[in-house]
Amino acid sequence: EAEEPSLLKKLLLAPANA
Amino acid sequence: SSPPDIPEVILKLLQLEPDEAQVKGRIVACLQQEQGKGRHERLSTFGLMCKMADQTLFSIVEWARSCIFFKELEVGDQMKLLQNCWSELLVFDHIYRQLQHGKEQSVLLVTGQEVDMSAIAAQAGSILNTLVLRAQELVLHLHSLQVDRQEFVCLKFLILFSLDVKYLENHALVREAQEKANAALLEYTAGHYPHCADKFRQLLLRLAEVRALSMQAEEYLYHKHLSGEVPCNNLLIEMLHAKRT
Repeated sequence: EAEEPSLLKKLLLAPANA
Repeated sequence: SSPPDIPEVILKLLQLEPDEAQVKGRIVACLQQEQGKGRHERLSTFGLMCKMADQTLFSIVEWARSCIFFKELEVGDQMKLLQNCWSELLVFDHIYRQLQHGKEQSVLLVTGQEVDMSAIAAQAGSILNTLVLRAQELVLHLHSLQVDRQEFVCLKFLILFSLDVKYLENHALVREAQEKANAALLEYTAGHYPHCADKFRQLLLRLAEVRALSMQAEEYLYHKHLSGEVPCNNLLIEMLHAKRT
């Protein structure tokens, strides 16, 4: 079952000025 | 004689502190958007508080990303550190805001709103009320220790770089960060508060109390989540589950 994409991971990988 | 220097680590952390007015403005805008929804979608007071905590978490993640040492870690380690300490950082953020607010009979929210302790006692359940009172006790204790902004930013960094976190890829870097921050806090307190010989140890003892209080707050929030009272699909819920999965 595909794991829910982590919001925290998205935030940490987002470009600095996002 | 010239005032003692401020250690380099603390100077850097002071520069990384988020702009409080900017954080406040963003969270207020977000909550107003929430309240602008149709009546049936509108959040309860508790739901709004959760939304406020969720938005505060976003600014905490942004702060962490800008932190020395933290930005050198891989995302996997960054996630482990934040999943370990998110509730402590929320509690510590709340406590420091009350320290600056300086009123025992009311609580200052990140939105700038002031809530009377009597209103919390009347509306919040006994568990939440007890948590708020415990936080107020911690505020008084930190006030008596004369905690200043330099110590606050250093303590916040020590919360983030906790050695309790297991299975880190780069444990050496986390240990180095911890040791540098501990040394900076010891140097700063000894240099600036020579009359409070035990201040360094007292401050670390307060961190342990913040940890204990945050664990209770997480338990309370998880209980509210199980009863469906916490808005889902947000960072707060993901962090709440992170330790349980």
